[in-house]
Amino acid sequence: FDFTLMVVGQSGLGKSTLINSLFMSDIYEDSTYNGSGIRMPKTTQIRSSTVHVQEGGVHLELTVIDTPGFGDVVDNSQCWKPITEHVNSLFEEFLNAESRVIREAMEDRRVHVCLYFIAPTGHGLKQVDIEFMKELCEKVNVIPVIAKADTLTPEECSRFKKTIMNEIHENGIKIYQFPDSEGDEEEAAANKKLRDAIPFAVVGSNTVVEVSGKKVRGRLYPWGVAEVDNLSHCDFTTLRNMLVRTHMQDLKDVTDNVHYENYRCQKLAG
Amino acid sequence: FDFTLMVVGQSGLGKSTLINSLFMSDIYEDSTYNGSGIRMPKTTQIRSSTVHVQEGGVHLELTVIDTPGFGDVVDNSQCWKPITEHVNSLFEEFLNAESRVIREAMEDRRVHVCLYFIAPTGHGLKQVDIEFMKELCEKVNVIPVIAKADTLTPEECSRFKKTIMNEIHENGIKIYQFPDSEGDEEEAAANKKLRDAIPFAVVGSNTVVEVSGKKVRGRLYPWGVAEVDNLSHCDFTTLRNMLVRTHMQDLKDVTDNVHYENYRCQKLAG
Ligand SMILES: Nc1nc2c(ncn2[C@@H]2O[C@H](COP(=O)(O)OP(=O)(O)O)[C@@H](O)[C@H]2O)c(=O)[nH]1
Ligand SMILES: Nc1nc2c(ncn2[C@@H]2O[C@H](COP(=O)(O)OP(=O)(O)O)[C@@H](O)[C@H]2O)c(=O)[nH]1
Repeated sequence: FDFTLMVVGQSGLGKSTLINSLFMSDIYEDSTYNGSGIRMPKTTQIRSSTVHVQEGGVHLELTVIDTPGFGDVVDNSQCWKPITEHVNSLFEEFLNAESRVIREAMEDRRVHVCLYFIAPTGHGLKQVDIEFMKELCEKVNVIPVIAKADTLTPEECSRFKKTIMNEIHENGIKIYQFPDSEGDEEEAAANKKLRDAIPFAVVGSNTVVEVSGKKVRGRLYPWGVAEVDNLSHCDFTTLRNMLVRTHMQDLKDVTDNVHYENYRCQKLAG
Repeated sequence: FDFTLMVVGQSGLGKSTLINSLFMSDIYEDSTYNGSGIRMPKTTQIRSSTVHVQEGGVHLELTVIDTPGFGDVVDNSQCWKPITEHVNSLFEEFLNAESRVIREAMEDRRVHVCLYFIAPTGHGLKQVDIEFMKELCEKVNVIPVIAKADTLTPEECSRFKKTIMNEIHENGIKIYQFPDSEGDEEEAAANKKLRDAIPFAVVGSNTVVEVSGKKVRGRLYPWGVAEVDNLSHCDFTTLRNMLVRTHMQDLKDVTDNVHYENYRCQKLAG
């Protein structure tokens, strides 16, 4: 079962930490990232790591694509180009393989979901975020997340989410849509809940801390512990369940039926 | 007693909030900033507000210059230009006035200190920070601060400070130097303490919260309260004392004897 997840966003928004938190394993063990924030050098090229993960009985060949942090350089025009080209190259590879191999037998290395990390400024999207997401949404399922959500108080967070969603709609950014599950009341309610939580406010951590005698993953501040898996602290668990349990198949289907189809049509149209 | 402080940094780093926290008064009462994070429109031009502040018996004509948040736009090349030109225009104004008026009688609207806000990424300075600070240090006393320091655990913060100071030295960025007070042991110790704390890790807030029955200024999270005035939470108090009590005169002297002199010489040299 192949699943490819891509993380995109400015350097320093906790992308590597979140990936490790999502899959409970140091996906970058082969790299110089050691989970304590010391990273030499920064990701300067698109890096893929594939691991075998077992989630609820399902065996996943999980590929994570970490992209060069942008925002470091002074001129960010076209900073999305290397990334959209990478997504295209994976479609191209699949297209070529399809004409030669039975589809069921082949690996699917296409990007099934892209988590776009938004800096928790409290104001709104940056111009570069709007342009970047617009480009990405044409090619891949984009789910916006608010990075380092422990920077925001609950009130600031809900206001920030509203502002972002307004800007996403105003700018016609077509992010991933949770399916309309009309037949099933329970599923429809679950999907509505997910729709209302977007963008997911995430906190990531690879550190285990003790809180009231219990071991939790979190960030230890002098004023308390921001817990990764605590639903009253952030949406991490919501995102994780959605990605790994309930919506992985839909993300793959939409990639195949919509994004890949668009690529094929554009390719054939020449 | 005239004192002009300028704040510079990307949009959304808490500059307006910190200014309000520093001087305990809503310096932007005339603007649309209402302290709750809703700001329409963003500062698109350099804005000066002057208030009369009384601090420990000293009457200050305090001018705060808030600069356009950069980092929103895709291309940030030369984003420092409007700001360095503004600093120059104030030197120019003073130079022209000096030739006509007795110095003691005139207003001093030159910029005495610039707080440069660094985003708490945990990695290091961005390229734009290095270039911006380099330009600024030629003209004004620059004190780097780590914005929204409640984003960093104590360990991440001390590591981040070391990284930043290394990068500042490696790039020859001449930030404001605390004086060498050789005569006075106590003063020398105080100055060493300040030198070791740079860049100041600040948290700002205009909200009052109750902690253990006491009213404090801080940010209320589900996991605790990050307190502005608590020295084990951030360096706010250290910065404030240094600016308003102990080093205001030195900041003015260095502006007059070094930065303004450099401006005059360059002007005369043609
Ligand atoms: N406040 C906060 N800091 C985080 C979070 N996740 C990671 N960090 C810290 O942010 C810094 C950069 O994290 P990293 O994962 O390397 O970011 P990346 O450059 O986007 O991959 C490190 O010091 C992390 O410990 C989070 O959820 N909240
Ligand atoms: N985490 C954190 N957030 C802050 C801090 N200071 C301000 N904020 C929040 O950051 C957002 C932007 O603040 P603002 O002062 O308008 O930033 P500016 O654009 O740099 O002037 C608002 O939601 C503030 O409440 C801080 O010290 N820590």
